[in-house]
Amino acid sequence: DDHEEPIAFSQYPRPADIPEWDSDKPELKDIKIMGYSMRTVDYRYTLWVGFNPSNFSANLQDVHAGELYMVGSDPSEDHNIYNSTLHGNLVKKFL
Amino acid sequence: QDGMNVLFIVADDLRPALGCYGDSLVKSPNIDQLASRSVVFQNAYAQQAVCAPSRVSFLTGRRPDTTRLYDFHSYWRVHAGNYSTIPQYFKENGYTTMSVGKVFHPGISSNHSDDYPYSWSLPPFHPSAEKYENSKTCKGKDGELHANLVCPVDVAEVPLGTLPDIQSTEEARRLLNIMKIKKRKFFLAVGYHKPHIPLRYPQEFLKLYPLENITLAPDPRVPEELPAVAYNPWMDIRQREDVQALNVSFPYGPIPEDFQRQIRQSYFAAVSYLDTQVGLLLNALDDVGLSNNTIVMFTADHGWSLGEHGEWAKYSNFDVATRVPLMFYVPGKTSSFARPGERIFPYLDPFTHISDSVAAGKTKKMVELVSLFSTLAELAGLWVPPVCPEPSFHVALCTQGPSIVQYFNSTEEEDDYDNDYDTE
Repeated sequence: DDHEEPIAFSQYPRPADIPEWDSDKPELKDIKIMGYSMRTVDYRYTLWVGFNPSNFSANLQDVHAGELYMVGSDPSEDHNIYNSTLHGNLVKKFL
Repeated sequence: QDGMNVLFIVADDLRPALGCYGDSLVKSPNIDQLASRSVVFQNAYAQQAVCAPSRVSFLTGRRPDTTRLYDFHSYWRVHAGNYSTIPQYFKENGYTTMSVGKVFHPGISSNHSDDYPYSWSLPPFHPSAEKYENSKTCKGKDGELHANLVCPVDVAEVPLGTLPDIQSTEEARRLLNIMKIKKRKFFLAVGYHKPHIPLRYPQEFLKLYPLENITLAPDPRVPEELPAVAYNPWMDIRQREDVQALNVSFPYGPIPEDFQRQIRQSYFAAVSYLDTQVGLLLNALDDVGLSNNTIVMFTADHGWSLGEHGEWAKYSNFDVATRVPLMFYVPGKTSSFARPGERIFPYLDPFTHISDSVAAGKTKKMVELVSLFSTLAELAGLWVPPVCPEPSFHVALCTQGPSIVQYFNSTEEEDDYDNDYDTE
């Protein structure tokens, strides 16, 4: 599809749900959560899910938090609308 | 383009705070000049906003879930799979491959050897002044030397009387001269250390950024709707002596406003210092007469937060932490060939150069650093590694990022049309 919208993915690991001294650079054995992001020119969507460092697997059913930013109205990513019902259908579609 | 050399330049922790990305404050005339002869990607992203995982990812063309490197403590060839790297692929295709400065992250993540000899024809070069980067070389208000975050220095007074990036440029120039004489195809990777912390740079660069011109981030508070798990508490910043003295509370801070301005001022000064080194390197390419047959790629391992969302440093999925500059100069394709005697990259002094508008081929297409492998292979006329199967732990040569050469002729107008189409 010539008009398929390119997507960029990134990810970041965390040792816990709240900031700890090693939240920036957790060692592999301490990683409990992985934040997977997909972004297009229109939005950035991130899902923070459970992660098992012994088998490197993410559990997409174990959702710890989510982020959704719309680039057009919020280019600085200041307003996370993940929990907004207005976009509930969009989030469900992603999931 | 068959047989073109490759000059692969990577900066450390550089967000697109550059004139060619529309930043009106930052003085970066040499990178802007490179941009004016390049295709510039406005929306390029790293795969993980921390050094070792990002570099191993883009150098192997695999995502962190495939390199299985999320921290600094494993070597992908033994921990995940014996994946080829970009320089290894060029080496296996007849190129002399050379590494100067920080290309791979040093340490176990590159087997304490920068992946030599797999990736490089010669032992990688590291500047001797590198070992003083975190030493107490920053003069404080008390007249004593400290390991500060904000660290303008008199280069004549620091150990060895030089800085790592200056040494890297000198070594790269030396290697270019040798390559010119030997007439061998080469892949030269130059990894600059700045603007990574400490923000240590020649003090004269402060003059480019009077403190009264430095603003705070437009959104310096932690957003209320931000999940706690998404927040990075910028521990590396807190550990510097000048920040420790501020007694900033953990985890949310904030840093006092006057010090926020000083951090931003020094980050921009470090970017301009980096720009001069890139300018001298490109000028050397002109000097040896190789600008007409060398592809130049410029990027960074990831971005850096400058106070946005109450955050500093990288370590997050925010745009400011993951977005990077990315540009490719391809002689005869992104810019016309130089005529005899014409210079493509004359050095521009940021202290005297008056910036003009940057006419560059820009595209808004969303791209990823994991695509560098296939893109450089295609640009150099090599066989493009195939797309990886899923999983690909057993496959030595494949890539998880498609070539982005298809976007080189994409204009901003076409991008806008495509975006409108997609939105509909």
